[in-house]
Amino acid sequence: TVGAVALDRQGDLAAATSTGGFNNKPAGRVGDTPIVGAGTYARNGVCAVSCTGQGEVFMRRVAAYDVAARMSYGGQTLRQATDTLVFDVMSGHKIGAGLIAIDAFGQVCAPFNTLGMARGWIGTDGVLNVATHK
Amino acid sequence: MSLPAIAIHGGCGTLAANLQSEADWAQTRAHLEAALRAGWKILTAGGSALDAVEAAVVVLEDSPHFNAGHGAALTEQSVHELDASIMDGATLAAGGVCTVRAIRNPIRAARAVMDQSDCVLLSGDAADAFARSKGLPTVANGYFTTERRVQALASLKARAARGTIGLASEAERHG
Repeated sequence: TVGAVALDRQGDLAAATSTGGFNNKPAGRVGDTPIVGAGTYARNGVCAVSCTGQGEVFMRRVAAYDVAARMSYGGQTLRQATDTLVFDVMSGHKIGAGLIAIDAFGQVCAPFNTLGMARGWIGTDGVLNVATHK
Repeated sequence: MSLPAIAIHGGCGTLAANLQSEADWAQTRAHLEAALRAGWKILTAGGSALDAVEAAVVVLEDSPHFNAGHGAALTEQSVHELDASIMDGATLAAGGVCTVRAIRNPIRAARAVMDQSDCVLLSGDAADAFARSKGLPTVANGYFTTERRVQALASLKARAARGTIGLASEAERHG
């Protein structure tokens, strides 16, 4: 799975995700990626999110929207919301999970509970960062 | 006026060092960087976040190192069925496609669903036909296949035949 989230100069947020699913998946299976709120979500003033991992659990937990809800209803920061989802909720299901998210101020979070996640970001400081392992 | 920022991912998993060579890892990182720069170029020119995330994902879909587009995982029937979606935080507009087999860049099809239809999600042959009708490039399904994915599918099917599917690693299941 691949994805991107961004904040532009107008203050608008956006998210995008694309995937091939998983190896040997049943024909016709649809995961979280194309489901708004599950694998992808964006709402101005709150955050934009793109998820990667076992899609069925992301769908049951409405994962991407869960991050936004934790922020907008619960007052959590982006860091708190994304860490809770990945390290508490998803790890509680014993599944590999990761996501990227950005808030209205351009802060980026990229938590994952697996050994690695291919990821990168250019923050508001303009510095490019790329990593694959922990 | 906000300072722009962008983030991308190419999937999470075991990323075991022995699954690919150091040259492959270097190319993986180079493609991540290229995706970031594609989106960043749009953002710094005053373009929209929506255009930036689409551009970044297209680069990742075109890379053989990620499970999307060229390089995607295979189904049990040895074909590719691809899913994608995009969402505009400014309007909550969204578009998605699922189980598409022919659109070269599914994220562009998702964007077309958002911008040029009354729907949020289109599936299968209808989604492929819709994207084709909007002028998006199509490819034979084999375009998405890489040798790594063929081997991964063969490995998992062999495990299933031996009755050891439960012992399959995360890398074998998800890449």
